[in-house]
Amino acid sequence: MFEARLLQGGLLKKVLDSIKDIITEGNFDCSPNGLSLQAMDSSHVSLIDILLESEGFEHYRCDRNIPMGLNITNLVKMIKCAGSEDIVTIKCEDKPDNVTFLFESKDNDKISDFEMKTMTIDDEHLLVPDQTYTAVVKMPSAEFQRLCRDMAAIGDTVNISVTKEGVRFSTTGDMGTANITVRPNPSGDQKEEERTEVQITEPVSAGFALRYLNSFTKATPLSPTVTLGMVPNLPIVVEYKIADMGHVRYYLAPKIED
Amino acid sequence: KSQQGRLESFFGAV
Repeated sequence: MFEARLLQGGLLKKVLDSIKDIITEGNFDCSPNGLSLQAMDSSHVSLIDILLESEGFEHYRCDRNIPMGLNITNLVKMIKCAGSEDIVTIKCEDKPDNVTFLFESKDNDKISDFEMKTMTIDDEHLLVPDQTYTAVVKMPSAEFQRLCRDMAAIGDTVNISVTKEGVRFSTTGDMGTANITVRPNPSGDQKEEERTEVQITEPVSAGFALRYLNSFTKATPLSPTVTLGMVPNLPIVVEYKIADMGHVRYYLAPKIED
Repeated sequence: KSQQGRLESFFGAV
């Protein structure tokens, strides 16, 4: 059986908000290491990779690997019924037809349980190589969100170029062009999460669909910082770390020149 | 003109 108790139930809402615009269903894999999800959007352009480590739960028990296929739209509806301060427990049997969500209010004066039907999902798993990125950019997540939103007002595709001087975001649309350069500022007085840091072994440049990048920024409430990892001619990774818990990562295939 | 790549052309299936 699987049973996991999460003290910060609001975290589940944030995680679901970060994926609900991209996928409609997914297999949550329960394993002794934690709860994970890998799923692609319907166009197979982007991939979501979530890990919530077992150590991040107040109580975690998982005897064997259990794939828990869930409709994300329905899951969002159920988790919305939890208060943002509620403690959430997720429970299911080894071969579940249903998953139970138990919500306990912080003061323990209200207890609710919701049971949701599981579904069988034949999803394709991709092997994402554990690679060293040629360019890694760490920046405030709110700044990245703002930047993607501003770029999307002008064009559909953003070209991201990373050099040691900084990161240049460029786009072109019917009304004109936009360029925003973010420079690394590690020596200032900023707190760590307000800094922009760039680590590169060689300059990298590629084009990406802004519609997807904008969807990824729905994960902004999960982390004060976001990390972009790029390798020439490979998908970009956009990572939001969840403190003491794991991560939400998005991979996005680049635009290919004909 | 650029085309949108698909993930399968970059990552292998498990």
